[in-house]
Amino acid sequence: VIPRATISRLPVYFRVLMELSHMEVSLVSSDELAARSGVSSSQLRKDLSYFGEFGIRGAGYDVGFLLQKIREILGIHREWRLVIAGAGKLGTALARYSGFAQHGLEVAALFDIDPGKQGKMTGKIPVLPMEDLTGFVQEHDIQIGVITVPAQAAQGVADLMVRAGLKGIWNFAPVRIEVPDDVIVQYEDLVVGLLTLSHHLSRRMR
Amino acid sequence: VIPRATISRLPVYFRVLMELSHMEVSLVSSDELAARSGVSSSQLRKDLSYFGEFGIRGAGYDVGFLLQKIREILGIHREWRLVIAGAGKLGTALARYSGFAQHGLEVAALFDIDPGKQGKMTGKIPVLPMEDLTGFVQEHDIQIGVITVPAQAAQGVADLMVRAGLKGIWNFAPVRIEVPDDVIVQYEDLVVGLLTLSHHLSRRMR
Ligand SMILES: NC(=O)c1ccc[n+]([C@@H]2O[C@H](COP(=O)([O-])OP(=O)(O)OC[C@H]3O[C@@H](n4cnc5c(N)ncnc54)[C@H](O)[C@@H]3O)[C@@H](O)[C@H]2O)c1
Ligand SMILES: NC(=O)c1ccc[n+]([C@@H]2O[C@H](COP(=O)([O-])OP(=O)(O)OC[C@H]3O[C@@H](n4cnc5c(N)ncnc54)[C@H](O)[C@@H]3O)[C@@H](O)[C@H]2O)c1
Repeated sequence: VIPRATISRLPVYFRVLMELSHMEVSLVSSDELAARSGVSSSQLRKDLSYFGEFGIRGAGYDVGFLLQKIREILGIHREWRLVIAGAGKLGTALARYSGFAQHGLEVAALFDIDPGKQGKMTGKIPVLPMEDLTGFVQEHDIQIGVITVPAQAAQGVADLMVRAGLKGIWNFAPVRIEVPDDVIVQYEDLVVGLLTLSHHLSRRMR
Repeated sequence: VIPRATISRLPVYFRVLMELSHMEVSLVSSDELAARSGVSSSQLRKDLSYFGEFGIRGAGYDVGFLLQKIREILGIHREWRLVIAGAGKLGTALARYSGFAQHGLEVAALFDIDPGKQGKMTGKIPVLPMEDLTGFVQEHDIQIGVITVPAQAAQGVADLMVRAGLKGIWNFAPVRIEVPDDVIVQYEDLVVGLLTLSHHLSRRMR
């Protein structure tokens, strides 16, 4: 099994390689790729070794080849379509973020129970009533549901997404959600990042 | 040194303990605390062992005592004041998020270079011109700067924050930023969470 920490560094390597390819750089040394990614060169080599032998001895890595390989590992060599439940502050910020489209991740629609939000557009994306979620997921070949509703509504929304046939859920609500074994939940707790920072700051300031 | 993965689980334990304390539960077994936090009981015991001996043999943990202890470890037994640079989609969503205040983290002001945004309010928080950032940080005892500007502006904003005396930076822009050794940067890359999900989904669907 590939360690989770290794998986979480791949998008960083991917982003750096994208920058290099835009600069028309075709070969990059492991030292340079590591420095631009903010890791040690031995960590980079260890991470990549899980996926096979890529480096050309003495010359470094072929940028185009490594990009394609990482795309396959991250599953972004294909398109993924998403729906977002909860068209509030966070849901609308995510819907309009152009960074997802660069990786073949497309937000197809937002859903909300608030009639005042239904029928509106966020950028080019429609806000639809929650009752329409199941039909929309099945007609538009959606794979991923994003939860940006208040904590107490999150489990109910997850149940609806599972019944609609979604296999992946990206959950921003600060609660654990129960789903069947064939559904994957990725938690995103923004508070954790800030509390990690406050922990390191308070250790320094003592 | 405490492993980063342990630090990142503490806010989860903290949130569960807060829920228990609201339910007026004063003792909790390690099995129950572990189950509610989504970890194994041996992982929970191992995480807490870094900070001392808390469990009462056979009776579990004292909820109030453990809450206070985790507050101290996370550095949230004190107030932290934040400013956010970039009053766009993400910056305004973060500014109005009530979840930070629960942990003693207060957003004092937003800053932006766009004159159309300056002078407006986001909830009760003012949007001020970037030129005022240094003066504001020094007059209002601010410790943390949040970066939600486009990637190409991030390093410039970080330099300004360092000059203003900020010691902690929470960076959402998808670039690495260079800072002196006495400044701590916490990266938050929302794309990483989504790409981790697509990785696990594509492995399942093969
Ligand atoms: N705003 C942030 O920066 C931030 C940061 C971290 C975590 N979160 C979490 O993300 C979630 C959303 O936060 P927000 O700040 O966008 O809140 P918000 O109140 O702005 O938006 C919530 C939206 O969900 C809708 N909603 C409520 N119940 C629903 C249901 N059953 N089905 C469908 N829609 C429903 C509401 O009508 C509203 O539009 C919360 O769980 C919050 O804890 C937000
Ligand atoms: N929106 C999201 O969900 C999301 C997700 C992941 C990452 N991000 C990252 O967060 C950052 C902000 O994204 P957004 O979607 O809010 O963008 P946005 O365009 O809505 O907001 C950016 C804001 O920064 C301001 N700005 C630009 N240059 C500045 C400078 N030098 N000093 C001060 N302010 C400046 C702009 O006027 C604008 O108000 C980006 O780096 C983006 O990659 C956003």
